[in-house]
Amino acid sequence: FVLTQGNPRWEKTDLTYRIENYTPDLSEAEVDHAIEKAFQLWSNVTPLTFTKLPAGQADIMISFVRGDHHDNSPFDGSGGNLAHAFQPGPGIGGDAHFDEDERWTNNYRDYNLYRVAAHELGHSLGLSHSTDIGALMYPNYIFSGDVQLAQDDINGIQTIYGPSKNPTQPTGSQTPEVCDSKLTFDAITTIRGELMFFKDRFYMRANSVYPEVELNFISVFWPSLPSGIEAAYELAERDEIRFFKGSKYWAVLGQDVLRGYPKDIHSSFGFPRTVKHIDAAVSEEDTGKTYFFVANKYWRYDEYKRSMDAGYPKMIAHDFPGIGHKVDAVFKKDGFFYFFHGTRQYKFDAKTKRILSLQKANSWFNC
Amino acid sequence: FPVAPETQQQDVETVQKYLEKYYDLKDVGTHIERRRNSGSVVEKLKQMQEFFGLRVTGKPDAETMKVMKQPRCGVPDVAR
Repeated sequence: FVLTQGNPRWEKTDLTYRIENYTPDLSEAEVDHAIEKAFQLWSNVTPLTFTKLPAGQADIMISFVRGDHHDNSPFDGSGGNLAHAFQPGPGIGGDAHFDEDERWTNNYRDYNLYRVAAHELGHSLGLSHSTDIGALMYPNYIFSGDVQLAQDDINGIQTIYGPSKNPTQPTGSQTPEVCDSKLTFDAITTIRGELMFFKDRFYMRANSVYPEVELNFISVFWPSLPSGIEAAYELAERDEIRFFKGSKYWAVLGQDVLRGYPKDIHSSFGFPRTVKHIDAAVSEEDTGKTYFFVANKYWRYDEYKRSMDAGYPKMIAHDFPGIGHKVDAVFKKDGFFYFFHGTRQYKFDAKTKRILSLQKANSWFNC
Repeated sequence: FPVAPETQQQDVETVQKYLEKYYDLKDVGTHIERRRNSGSVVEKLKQMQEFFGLRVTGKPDAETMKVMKQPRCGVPDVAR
């Protein structure tokens, strides 16, 4: 996080705000609600309180304006610059301006007013832009489905104002650090020749073209997928990726989530009702066999016959000796299985049933 | 593959405007060559690339241009 140069802050904790005018894109009640929720994010984690004034001069004046609106920082039409806000202080200090040339929404379509307001109010309170892509104070617009303060945002605002008096204040999500030696994964899949790693709300992507590991929100590709994906596999011959969470699964083709999903794993694959979720999954392109790992057992599913093979489940330890009794994630590449459990990664040769190497889970990120 | 000249020109404009708007780059006048090569443009470009975790090249490569074209928060001009 970054505090604004000069560390400007409000010297009082009971602040006021007023919405000077309304965008025609939403009802006044929807605008009021979005702004109120945005203030609540910050008051939940600090001693600050925010009171809405119906008229007169408030500490934080909120308005929808376009083009040159005489604050020395003209807007630029639709796209580009969406909004801006001034650091704490008298007069224009703390004020937030939203570009009326944008379309303001209360859903995942561009641009979600709640999401942008949460960011701008961070500026109104003394925060600058954060380099943490998972933080609300990251400068570029990314709507990840839910609007929540990341731990980075909380650390920043509490550096200025301290914690809230409410003992049950929320903690924030942590953005994965690709070179953190303690990094673990929720799911991993091959995808059109690349590898995609999943953790909480984020994906990480390593490809040969660009050495830097790409990290961003899963919602950038698939807005309707939930965070916390538990398993994923590529069905290469149909160019599909299947994502699993709980007893549901989704199928995507490129960036499109296929219609009719999510579906239920029991009716689709024939799992017994005792199976509540899948830990990991991988499909072999050459045999059409998909392996599902659940606790210390695994099932084998025939994608051609679309039914579970007989004699399953079997014990993981029996057919994949040495990789332990639980799998977080798995993929197959160049004929070998790569099993992940915690920070460990096992390269496994199914022909000889032997582990060929043991590595750190994030060894693919060239740290 | 070589970029068509007009695209190149657009990119130069995009870089210039972005750095003036968000990285307090002073407008260095009209001559395109002076803009592109001026030390301050390279320096500001490196600052931006550093911030976004891009490869710090000082050159407007594809990844950098992609980030520059994403909608974002403005930085109101408090200084003046």
